[in-house]
Amino acid sequence: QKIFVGDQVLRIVTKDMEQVTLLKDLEELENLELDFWKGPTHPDFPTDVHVPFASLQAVKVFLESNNIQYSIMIEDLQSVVEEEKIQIIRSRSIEQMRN
Amino acid sequence: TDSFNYASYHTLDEIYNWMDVLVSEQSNLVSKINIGSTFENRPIYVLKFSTGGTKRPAIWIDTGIHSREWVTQASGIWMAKKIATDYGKDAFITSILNEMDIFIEIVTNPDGFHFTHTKNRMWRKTRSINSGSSCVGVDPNRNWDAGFGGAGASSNPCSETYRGPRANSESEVKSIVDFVKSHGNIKAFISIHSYSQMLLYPYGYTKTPAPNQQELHSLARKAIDALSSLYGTSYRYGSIINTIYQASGGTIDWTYNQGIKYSYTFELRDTGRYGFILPANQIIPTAQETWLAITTIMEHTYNNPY
Repeated sequence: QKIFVGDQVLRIVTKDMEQVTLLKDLEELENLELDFWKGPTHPDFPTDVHVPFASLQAVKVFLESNNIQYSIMIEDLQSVVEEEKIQIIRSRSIEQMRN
Repeated sequence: TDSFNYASYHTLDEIYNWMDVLVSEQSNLVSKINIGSTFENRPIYVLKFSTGGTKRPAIWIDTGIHSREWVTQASGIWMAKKIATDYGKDAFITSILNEMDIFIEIVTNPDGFHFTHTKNRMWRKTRSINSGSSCVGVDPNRNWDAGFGGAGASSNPCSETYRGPRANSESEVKSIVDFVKSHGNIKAFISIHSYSQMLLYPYGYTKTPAPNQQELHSLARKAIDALSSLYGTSYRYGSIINTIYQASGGTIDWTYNQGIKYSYTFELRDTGRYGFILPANQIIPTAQETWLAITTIMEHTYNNPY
């Protein structure tokens, strides 16, 4: 089962098309195993990218060195997935009790 | 189906069981059609809401072609129950169903959906094996025969937007294509995704405006006004290429080219905090507001026969 411990989801805000192009270049780097939840399209729209823990430093250095603004949308993806699993189990047991 | 928890996420087995219960409860209105099977041999089911007749004008809704978008499938379940509950009580749904059929495919990518529940919560594609590559799956929303292979889709099997070896290579896509063609009387086709809060119409593969762009645009505005009226959720709307990005081989570009004028695709909530792991307490509000937009499109389709 794939786990996402330490993986983050970054919300990136670009200021011009040049930065959008830089993000598109980043998208091409397959070794980083990035998963673009919202792809880079236009400076008006943010980009959301799921970054595996192993690629975090490289991605953040890339963004910061190019003066591209970002914030951390999800700090630890695995913890949110765990929370979701607990919710599902809880709701299932409530249903079983009701039945 | 009254005791089913609509405010929780469910596995494929639970959803398929729920469908059977719904059909057994309202067999005069709802039936289950098997339109094909997946790469891993799971059945692909569509719920048909009909009060009689064959191949009447119809409205199609599919949810969750990208398996990880769980709020989408969950909204599809809620909507199916809503239709079943409202028939005979709500004047609008009753009048629609007295003249038209509604088809809902709740789990459009069953292999991928099962995989998100068991192996990888973030899985998006189908689970077909790509010869010559260790990477699995095709993006089914790049696999349709509309600008297939053009810009905005990848030829790399390891990419999340891999288009596949050829158009309709994915049985999940081909099953819908065969169904739509054999039916021949679908008037509105609504394909639902999450999460970017958008309502989009063709095209995605070309900048050429769709011939009905003006009508599609004003209907989109009306639908979004209705959606926003419930919780104030803000949506963007427009053609795919102008609103998000160029994407070839997409679902509604194919349906539009097939002659289904009212072809739309939704991107449901979130506002950018949770992404695809939107908390379950958001399911019902998301489904409720989306339903208002969908009924707006249905009503327009009903009032503007073509």
